[in-house]
Amino acid sequence: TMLGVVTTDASVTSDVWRRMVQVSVNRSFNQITVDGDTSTNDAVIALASGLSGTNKISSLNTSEANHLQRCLDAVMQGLAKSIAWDGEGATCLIEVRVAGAENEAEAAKVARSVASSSLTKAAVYGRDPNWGRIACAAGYAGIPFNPNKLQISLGDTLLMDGGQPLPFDSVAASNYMRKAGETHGTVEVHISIGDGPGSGVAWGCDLSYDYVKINAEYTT
Amino acid sequence: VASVAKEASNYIPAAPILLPEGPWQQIPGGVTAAIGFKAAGMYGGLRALGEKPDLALVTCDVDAISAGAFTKNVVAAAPVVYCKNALNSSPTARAVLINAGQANAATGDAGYQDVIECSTALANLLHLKNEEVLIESTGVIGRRIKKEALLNSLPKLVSLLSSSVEGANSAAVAITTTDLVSKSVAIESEVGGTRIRVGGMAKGSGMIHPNMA
Repeated sequence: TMLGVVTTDASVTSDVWRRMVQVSVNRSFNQITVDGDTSTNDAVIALASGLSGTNKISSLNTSEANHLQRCLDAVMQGLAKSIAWDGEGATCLIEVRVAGAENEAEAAKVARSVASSSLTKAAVYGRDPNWGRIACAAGYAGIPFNPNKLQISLGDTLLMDGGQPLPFDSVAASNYMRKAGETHGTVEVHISIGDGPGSGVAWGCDLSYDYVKINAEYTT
Repeated sequence: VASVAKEASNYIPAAPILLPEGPWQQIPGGVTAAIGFKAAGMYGGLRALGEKPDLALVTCDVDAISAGAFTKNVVAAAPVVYCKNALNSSPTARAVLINAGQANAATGDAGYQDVIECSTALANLLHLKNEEVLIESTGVIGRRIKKEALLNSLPKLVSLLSSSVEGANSAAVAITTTDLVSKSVAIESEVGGTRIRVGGMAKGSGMIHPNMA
């Protein structure tokens, strides 16, 4: 289960605040995954006191609203990433960025599909630059794209381009993941699925033996 | 207050918060950074093992504009159903009460009654209307909350409320379950020429694939 409480002293109308919060949740908490289990209790509550003295924001289409939205996105993304970073048994955070989609929502769906893939997560834990599993998880996201446009990078290593697997330094790619695991850092996966304007990001973590151990012992 | 709050944040380290770049700077604290907010965390005897804080409270000095996003899992926990009703009936709220230990999910009508009793008790203590009190729970699914322990802890929890960084940190620890780190952050920026602050706390480590609306 994830829980969140967010507070601000900005002044904003109820309708605008409720829309802003949903947009931020979609760009943050709804884009993380550890084990694919959606809890019965997930909740984010956001409260705005208005005590900063700003003018009341009553429309989404103003620069003040846009700025507050960016601040809210930043706080929620920072918290959401820390949840994925702290995934049960995790040794590293996995950040999956997708570009070239038709729109933000489709890119986000592909990104989360890859971040949720147990086989991709296990490969990261095994420090295996397994581009095939990443391509597979992108392919079953439910978003149509031309596989001959698929491009996949792991950190700075290009693994696939134009839908064609490339020769790459597998030792360097593996060491990139090993270093991230040793420092509880971040493994970055960059994917492009076409030429569209849509981009999105999702966060997950690698799948280790400890995840099973922790959850085999934790019982209802 | 400081000694209890200080002690709470000693239980587990704070997570590194990876903030995106932008026109803001990170400042200390979390939910109490913004003007008008207080928080507290304490051990109320709800956890099955150990004495890590397990009860948190966040309050606002004024009627705060409220918003929420909740799981789309149809077996929604009692506090989720309660909060959706509360948000539908009031555009503002004044307090968020959070317990760890039991999720109060799959607990049927008795579980929902427990939420009502907890929100009523806190509303009475803070002289608020019920729907101004929101509630979040996390922990073992299928177990009702240890209501007596929770209700008995409320007066002390209210007395510990603080607008300090320690208040925010102790609340962030108290909401954790299998987390290895607490999650809390705050930023400061300028909107329309006026300084604003946005802060938050979160928990989560397992059963994580949120689908909230």
